[in-house]
Amino acid sequence: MNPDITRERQNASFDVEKLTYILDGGPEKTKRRRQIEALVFSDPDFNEDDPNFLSRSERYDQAVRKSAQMILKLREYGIADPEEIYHYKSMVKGNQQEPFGLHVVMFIPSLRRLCDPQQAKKWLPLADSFQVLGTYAQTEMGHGTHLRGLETTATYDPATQEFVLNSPTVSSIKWWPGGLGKTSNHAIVLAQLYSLGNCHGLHAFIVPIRDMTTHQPLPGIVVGDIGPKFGFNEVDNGFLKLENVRIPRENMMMKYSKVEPDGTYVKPPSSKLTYGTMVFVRSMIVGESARALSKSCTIAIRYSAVRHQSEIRPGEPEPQILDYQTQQYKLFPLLSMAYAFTFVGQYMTEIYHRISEDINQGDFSQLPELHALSAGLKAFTTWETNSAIEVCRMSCGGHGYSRSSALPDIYVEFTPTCTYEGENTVMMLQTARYLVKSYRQAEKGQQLSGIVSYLNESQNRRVQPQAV
Amino acid sequence: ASRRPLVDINDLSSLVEVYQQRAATLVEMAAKSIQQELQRRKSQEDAWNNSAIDLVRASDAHCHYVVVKVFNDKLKGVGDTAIHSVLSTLALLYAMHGITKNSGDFLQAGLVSVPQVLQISVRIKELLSQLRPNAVALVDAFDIHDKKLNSVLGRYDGNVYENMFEWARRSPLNAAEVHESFQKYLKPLRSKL
Repeated sequence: MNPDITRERQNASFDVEKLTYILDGGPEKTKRRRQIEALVFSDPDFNEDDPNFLSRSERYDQAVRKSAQMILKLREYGIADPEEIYHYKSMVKGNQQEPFGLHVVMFIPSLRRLCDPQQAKKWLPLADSFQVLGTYAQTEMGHGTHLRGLETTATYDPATQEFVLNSPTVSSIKWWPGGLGKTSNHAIVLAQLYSLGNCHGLHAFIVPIRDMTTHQPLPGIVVGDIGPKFGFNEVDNGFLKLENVRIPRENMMMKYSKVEPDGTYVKPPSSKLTYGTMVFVRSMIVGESARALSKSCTIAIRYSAVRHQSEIRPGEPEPQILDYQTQQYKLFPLLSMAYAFTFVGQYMTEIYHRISEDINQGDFSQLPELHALSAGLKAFTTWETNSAIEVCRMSCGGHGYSRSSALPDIYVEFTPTCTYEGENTVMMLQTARYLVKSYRQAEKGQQLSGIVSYLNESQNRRVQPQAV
Repeated sequence: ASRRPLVDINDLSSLVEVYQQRAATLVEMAAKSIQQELQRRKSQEDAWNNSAIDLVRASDAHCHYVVVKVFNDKLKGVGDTAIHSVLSTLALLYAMHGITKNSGDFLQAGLVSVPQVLQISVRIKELLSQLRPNAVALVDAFDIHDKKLNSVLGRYDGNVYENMFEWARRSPLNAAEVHESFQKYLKPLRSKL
C-alpha cells in the first residue's frame, strides 16, 4: 500500500464503512452489493482483454460474449431484484456499455407497458428467453427529441389487415438505437399511424428485422451499424430503413390504443402514456450522474494524494498536490456534488416509484410533476457531471490524458446522457413549461402541491435581515 | 429587488431558502418575459421562443434548489455525529460554491449583498481546509471496487507508477521490440535520402 494513501486513511475523522452504509441505503444493502460484485470479479468467465488494446470489432465481440455469459449467470444465481441485477451488470460492464442494454432497459419494459394481455402472452416469453432480441427504434437521422416530428409511417391496409411501414425520406431512417446494427432481430418502431386516410400520431409497432434462425435481414429491411463514435465502442448503435415492410395488425402495441380490423382507430386514455418508459429511464440517469461523478472524484482525489509536485516552502520536500488550495478548489466542490447527486438520485427513484404507484391506481394528478422533475434533474445533473468529469481529468495532469486513468472512458461513455433520452435543453424547457404553468396558478391564488409549492410562498414572503 | 439580505450563511436551511427564492425569482422573470412578449402582440409560440434563455435559467435554478433541499433533508436522517459533521461540511460547500458560481442571480434578486458574497468566498476556503483530512476517506466511502473503476490512477492501494508502467508495457504497440513499420518504411526512407 502506498504510504501517503495509508496516512490519509488514518487521518479520517469518521467511520468510512458507516458512510458507505448510508450511501447504499443500509448495512444489509452494502453487504448484498458486495456479495454480488464478488460473484463477478471472482468468475474466470469474465476475464477479458483490456478493451483499450482491442479493435472495435474485437471489443464488440468480447462485449457480446460477456453479455451472453451475464444473462446465463443471472438466471443461474437466481438474481431477479432490479437493483441487484444492476449491481451485477455494472460490475461486468466496468466503464464500458453492453450490446444487450436496450433489450433489457427499453424493449422488455415497453412490452410490459404497451402490450395488451394477448400480445404480452406471446412476446414476453420470447423476449425473456432471448429468442426475440429487441431494441427501441425511435430517433431518426433527422429527428430526435421532438417526437411529433418523426417521419416513419405505418399505414393500415384493411384488405390484408396489415400495417405497411416505410421510411419515406433519408432523414426518416431510424438512427442511433443501441443494439440495432448487428445484435437485434426485432425492434419496437415508433411511427406515425395512418388509417382510413387519417393520421393518428405516434404509435409503437413490433417489427421483425432479422430472420430468427439465420439472423439475415428480412425483405425490405436495410439495417447496420452507424460506424465508430466518440465512445460506446461495445455497442452497435444502428440504422434501420424500412421499405414497404408488412406486419400483421396484431403487431401494433394495443394496450391503450388500437386499430380495429376494419381500420377504425380507438384513442388512448392519455397521450402521455407512451412516454412512461422514458420518464423511468430519465429518473435512472440521475443516479448515473452520481455514479460517474463518484468514480471520477475517486480517481482524481486518490491520485492527488500520491502525486508530489513543486514546492510550497522552498527547500522542503515536494508536497502532495492535494495540499494545494487550487487543487482542493477544483476537486472538493465536485466531491460535494457527487454526494448531492447521490442523494437526489435516491430521492428521484423514490418519487418515481411512489407516483408510478399512484398512476397504476388511476391517479394521474402527479404525472406532470414527475415528468417535469425527471426531465429537469436529468438535464441538470448530466450537464454538471459532464463538465465535472473533465475537471477531474484535467486535475490529473498529463496522466489524466492516458486511457490507463479510465477518465477518458468515463467521459466518453457518460457524455451521451446529455443528449439521449431527451436533449438537455429540450428537457429544461419541458420543466420550464410546468414551472410557468404553476407560477400562473399561484398568481391566481391557487394552492400548489409538491416541490413547486414554494411558488405560492414566494409571492409574499420576506427574509429577516441580520448585520453583515 | 425588494428582497432582504441573507439571514445566516452558515445555516444550511437558510441557504436552502435563498436557493428557493432565487428559483422563484427566475421563474417569475421568465413568466414576465413571456407576458411582455405577448403584450407586444407576439404569438404564444414566438413569446415562448423569445423567452427560452430565461426559461432554461429558471429550470436550472429550480433543479439546483431541489438538489440543495434534498441534501439538507438527507442530513436530518444521519445519526452518527462524525458523519453528520463531514456531510454537513460537504453540503455547505456545495451550497456556497453554487452561490459564488451564480452570484449574479443572487445579487440581482437582492438575496445576498456584495460583502456577503466575499464572506462566502472566505468561508469556502475554510471548508476546503476542513475537508482536506477526510478527502480520501470520503471517496473510499463510495466503495468502488478496483475492477469496476479500472483506473491505474485511482487504485485503492495508491501504487500508481509501477502499475502505470506495467500497463504501458502491455500495449500491443510493444508486442515486438522493433515494430514492422521500421522495415516497411523507415529503412527504405533512409536508403533513398
